[in-house]
Amino acid sequence: MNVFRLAGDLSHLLAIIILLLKIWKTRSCAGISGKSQILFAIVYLSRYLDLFTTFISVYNTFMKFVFVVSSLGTLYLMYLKFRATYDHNHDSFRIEFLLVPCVVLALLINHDFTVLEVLWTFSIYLESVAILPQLFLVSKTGEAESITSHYLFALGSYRALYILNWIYRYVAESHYDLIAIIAGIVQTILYCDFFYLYITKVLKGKKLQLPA
Amino acid sequence: SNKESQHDEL
Repeated sequence: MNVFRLAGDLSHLLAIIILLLKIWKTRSCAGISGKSQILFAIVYLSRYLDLFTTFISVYNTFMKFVFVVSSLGTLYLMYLKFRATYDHNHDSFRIEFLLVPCVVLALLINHDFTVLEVLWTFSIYLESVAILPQLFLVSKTGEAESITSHYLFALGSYRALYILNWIYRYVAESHYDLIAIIAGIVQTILYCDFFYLYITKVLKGKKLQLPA
Repeated sequence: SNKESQHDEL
Protein backbone atom coordinates (compact mmCIF):
# COMPACT_ATOMS: atom_id res chain seq x y z
CA MET A 1 0.00 0.00 0.00
CA ASN A 2 1.25 3.44 -0.89
CA VAL A 3 -0.27 6.91 -0.78
CA PHE A 4 -1.28 6.86 -4.48
CA ARG A 5 -3.16 3.60 -4.16
CA LEU A 6 -4.88 4.66 -0.96
CA ALA A 7 -5.89 7.97 -2.59
CA GLY A 8 -7.14 6.03 -5.63
CA ASP A 9 -9.19 3.64 -3.53
CA LEU A 10 -10.66 6.48 -1.47
CA SER A 11 -11.52 8.37 -4.63
CA HIS A 12 -13.26 5.24 -5.94
CA LEU A 13 -15.15 4.89 -2.67
CA LEU A 14 -16.07 8.58 -2.72
CA ALA A 15 -17.49 8.21 -6.25
CA ILE A 16 -19.73 5.36 -5.13
CA ILE A 17 -20.92 7.27 -2.06
CA ILE A 18 -21.65 10.41 -4.14
CA LEU A 19 -23.71 8.37 -6.60
CA LEU A 20 -25.72 6.57 -3.92
CA LEU A 21 -26.34 9.82 -2.01
CA LYS A 22 -27.40 11.63 -5.18
CA ILE A 23 -29.95 8.95 -6.03
CA TRP A 24 -31.16 8.64 -2.45
CA LYS A 25 -31.44 12.37 -1.64
CA THR A 26 -33.06 13.41 -4.94
CA ARG A 27 -35.13 10.20 -5.09
CA SER A 28 -34.07 10.09 -8.74
CA CYS A 29 -31.50 8.47 -10.99
CA ALA A 30 -32.00 10.93 -13.85
CA GLY A 31 -28.80 11.45 -15.82
CA ILE A 32 -27.21 8.22 -14.60
CA SER A 33 -26.59 5.41 -17.06
CA GLY A 34 -28.04 2.12 -15.81
CA LYS A 35 -25.99 0.40 -18.52
CA SER A 36 -22.72 1.64 -17.00
CA GLN A 37 -23.94 0.58 -13.56
CA ILE A 38 -24.75 -2.92 -14.87
CA LEU A 39 -21.25 -3.12 -16.34
CA PHE A 40 -19.65 -2.01 -13.05
CA ALA A 41 -21.63 -4.67 -11.17
CA ILE A 42 -20.38 -7.29 -13.65
CA VAL A 43 -16.83 -5.94 -13.17
CA TYR A 44 -16.94 -6.32 -9.38
CA LEU A 45 -18.72 -9.67 -9.40
CA SER A 46 -16.25 -11.21 -11.86
CA ARG A 47 -13.15 -9.69 -10.25
CA TYR A 48 -13.89 -10.25 -6.59
CA LEU A 49 -14.70 -13.96 -6.79
CA ASP A 50 -11.29 -14.33 -5.14
CA LEU A 51 -13.01 -13.21 -1.92
CA PHE A 52 -13.81 -16.91 -1.59
CA THR A 53 -10.34 -18.23 -2.42
CA THR A 54 -7.69 -15.70 -1.37
CA PHE A 55 -7.29 -13.58 1.73
CA ILE A 56 -5.05 -10.54 1.25
CA SER A 57 -5.96 -8.19 4.10
CA VAL A 58 -8.94 -6.98 6.10
CA TYR A 59 -8.77 -3.72 4.12
CA ASN A 60 -8.81 -5.59 0.82
CA THR A 61 -11.73 -7.83 1.80
CA PHE A 62 -13.71 -4.92 3.25
CA MET A 63 -13.30 -2.74 0.13
CA LYS A 64 -14.21 -5.58 -2.23
CA PHE A 65 -17.28 -6.29 -0.17
CA VAL A 66 -18.28 -2.61 -0.21
CA PHE A 67 -17.84 -2.35 -4.00
CA VAL A 68 -19.93 -5.47 -4.68
CA VAL A 69 -22.72 -4.52 -2.26
CA SER A 70 -22.86 -0.86 -3.30
CA SER A 71 -22.98 -1.69 -7.01
CA LEU A 72 -25.85 -4.11 -6.42
CA GLY A 73 -27.53 -1.47 -4.23
CA THR A 74 -27.19 1.10 -7.02
CA LEU A 75 -28.83 -1.32 -9.47
CA TYR A 76 -31.64 -1.92 -6.98
CA LEU A 77 -32.26 1.83 -6.63
CA MET A 78 -32.15 2.41 -10.39
CA TYR A 79 -34.10 -0.55 -11.69
CA LEU A 80 -36.56 -1.14 -8.85
CA LYS A 81 -37.00 1.59 -6.25
CA PHE A 82 -36.63 4.69 -8.44
CA ARG A 83 -37.30 2.97 -11.74
CA ALA A 84 -39.75 5.69 -12.85
CA THR A 85 -36.96 8.29 -12.88
CA TYR A 86 -34.58 6.19 -14.97
CA ASP A 87 -33.79 7.90 -18.25
CA HIS A 88 -33.86 4.79 -20.44
CA ASN A 89 -34.63 6.62 -23.69
CA HIS A 90 -31.24 8.33 -23.61
CA ASP A 91 -29.41 5.35 -22.10
CA SER A 92 -29.32 3.51 -25.40
CA PHE A 93 -25.71 2.35 -25.58
CA ARG A 94 -25.51 -1.31 -26.67
CA ILE A 95 -23.45 -2.97 -23.94
CA GLU A 96 -22.95 -6.19 -25.92
CA PHE A 97 -20.55 -4.16 -28.09
CA LEU A 98 -18.36 -3.84 -24.99
CA LEU A 99 -19.05 -7.19 -23.33
CA VAL A 100 -18.28 -9.44 -26.31
CA PRO A 101 -14.88 -7.91 -27.22
CA CYS A 102 -13.86 -7.97 -23.53
CA VAL A 103 -14.73 -11.68 -23.25
CA VAL A 104 -12.78 -12.48 -26.42
CA LEU A 105 -9.80 -10.37 -25.39
CA ALA A 106 -9.74 -11.91 -21.90
CA LEU A 107 -9.69 -15.40 -23.44
CA LEU A 108 -6.83 -14.42 -25.77
CA ILE A 109 -4.66 -12.17 -23.60
CA ASN A 110 -4.34 -13.18 -19.95
CA HIS A 111 -1.66 -14.13 -17.42
CA ASP A 112 -2.96 -17.65 -16.93
CA PHE A 113 -5.70 -19.66 -18.64
CA THR A 114 -7.74 -20.51 -15.53
CA VAL A 115 -11.35 -19.59 -14.76
CA LEU A 116 -10.53 -17.09 -12.00
CA GLU A 117 -7.68 -15.49 -13.92
CA VAL A 118 -9.68 -15.11 -17.15
CA LEU A 119 -12.57 -13.60 -15.16
CA TRP A 120 -10.14 -11.22 -13.44
CA THR A 121 -8.71 -10.21 -16.83
CA PHE A 122 -12.21 -9.79 -18.28
CA SER A 123 -13.13 -7.51 -15.37
CA ILE A 124 -10.04 -5.36 -15.93
CA TYR A 125 -10.83 -4.96 -19.66
CA LEU A 126 -14.51 -4.32 -19.00
CA GLU A 127 -13.82 -1.74 -16.28
CA SER A 128 -11.66 0.24 -18.68
CA VAL A 129 -14.65 0.85 -20.99
CA ALA A 130 -17.58 0.54 -18.55
CA ILE A 131 -18.03 4.31 -18.33
CA LEU A 132 -18.75 4.67 -22.07
CA PRO A 133 -22.57 4.29 -21.74
CA GLN A 134 -22.48 7.05 -19.08
CA LEU A 135 -20.39 9.37 -21.27
CA PHE A 136 -22.70 8.52 -24.19
CA LEU A 137 -25.73 9.48 -22.06
CA VAL A 138 -24.12 12.80 -21.11
CA SER A 139 -23.30 13.52 -24.77
CA LYS A 140 -26.86 12.64 -25.82
CA THR A 141 -28.52 14.94 -23.31
CA GLY A 142 -25.76 17.53 -23.79
CA GLU A 143 -25.37 18.21 -20.07
CA ALA A 144 -24.80 16.73 -16.64
CA GLU A 145 -25.89 17.87 -13.19
CA SER A 146 -22.97 19.03 -11.04
CA ILE A 147 -23.41 16.12 -8.65
CA THR A 148 -23.13 13.72 -11.59
CA SER A 149 -19.99 15.59 -12.69
CA HIS A 150 -18.47 15.21 -9.22
CA TYR A 151 -19.25 11.50 -9.37
CA LEU A 152 -17.56 11.16 -12.76
CA PHE A 153 -14.55 13.18 -11.63
CA ALA A 154 -14.01 11.01 -8.54
CA LEU A 155 -14.50 7.83 -10.56
CA GLY A 156 -12.07 8.96 -13.28
CA SER A 157 -9.46 10.14 -10.77
CA TYR A 158 -9.31 6.70 -9.19
CA ARG A 159 -7.65 4.98 -12.15
CA ALA A 160 -5.46 8.02 -12.84
CA LEU A 161 -4.17 7.75 -9.23
CA TYR A 162 -3.65 4.03 -9.79
CA ILE A 163 -1.30 4.88 -12.68
CA LEU A 164 0.85 6.81 -10.18
CA ASN A 165 0.61 3.78 -7.86
CA TRP A 166 1.83 1.50 -10.66
CA ILE A 167 4.77 3.80 -11.44
CA TYR A 168 5.62 3.85 -7.72
CA ARG A 169 5.39 0.05 -7.44
CA TYR A 170 7.53 -0.44 -10.53
CA VAL A 171 10.23 1.80 -9.11
CA ALA A 172 10.00 0.74 -5.45
CA GLU A 173 9.06 -2.94 -5.70
CA SER A 174 9.94 -3.86 -9.33
CA HIS A 175 6.33 -5.00 -9.49
CA TYR A 176 4.21 -4.49 -12.58
CA ASP A 177 1.18 -6.01 -14.26
CA LEU A 178 0.94 -5.01 -17.91
CA ILE A 179 -2.73 -6.01 -18.31
CA ALA A 180 -3.81 -3.75 -15.44
CA ILE A 181 -1.48 -0.94 -16.49
CA ILE A 182 -2.50 -0.78 -20.16
CA ALA A 183 -6.23 -1.14 -19.37
CA GLY A 184 -5.87 1.52 -16.65
CA ILE A 185 -4.25 3.93 -19.11
CA VAL A 186 -7.06 3.32 -21.64
CA GLN A 187 -9.63 3.87 -18.87
CA THR A 188 -8.05 7.18 -17.83
CA ILE A 189 -7.76 8.41 -21.44
CA LEU A 190 -11.53 7.94 -21.88
CA TYR A 191 -12.07 10.50 -19.10
CA CYS A 192 -9.70 13.15 -20.46
CA ASP A 193 -12.33 15.09 -22.39
CA PHE A 194 -14.59 15.04 -19.33
CA PHE A 195 -11.73 16.12 -17.01
CA TYR A 196 -11.14 19.12 -19.26
CA LEU A 197 -14.82 20.16 -19.14
CA TYR A 198 -14.96 19.54 -15.38
CA ILE A 199 -11.98 21.76 -14.65
CA THR A 200 -12.90 24.54 -17.07
CA LYS A 201 -16.65 24.60 -16.27
CA VAL A 202 -17.87 22.76 -13.18
CA LEU A 203 -15.11 23.98 -10.87
CA LYS A 204 -15.95 27.56 -11.95
CA GLY A 205 -19.52 27.06 -10.82
CA LYS A 206 -21.00 26.47 -14.26
CA LYS A 207 -23.10 23.55 -15.31
CA LEU A 208 -21.41 20.92 -17.43
CA GLN A 209 -22.89 21.64 -20.82
CA LEU A 210 -21.51 20.33 -24.06
CA PRO A 211 -21.15 22.73 -26.98
CA ALA A 212 -24.16 22.37 -29.27
CA SER B 1 5.36 -9.66 -17.96
CA ASN B 2 5.17 -10.17 -14.25
CA LYS B 3 2.79 -13.09 -13.71
CA GLU B 4 0.53 -12.61 -10.75
CA SER B 5 -0.78 -15.53 -8.80
CA GLN B 6 -2.83 -13.21 -6.62
CA HIS B 7 -4.04 -9.71 -7.31
CA ASP B 8 -3.55 -7.52 -4.28
CA GLU B 9 -5.09 -4.39 -5.80
CA LEU B 10 -8.76 -3.51 -6.06
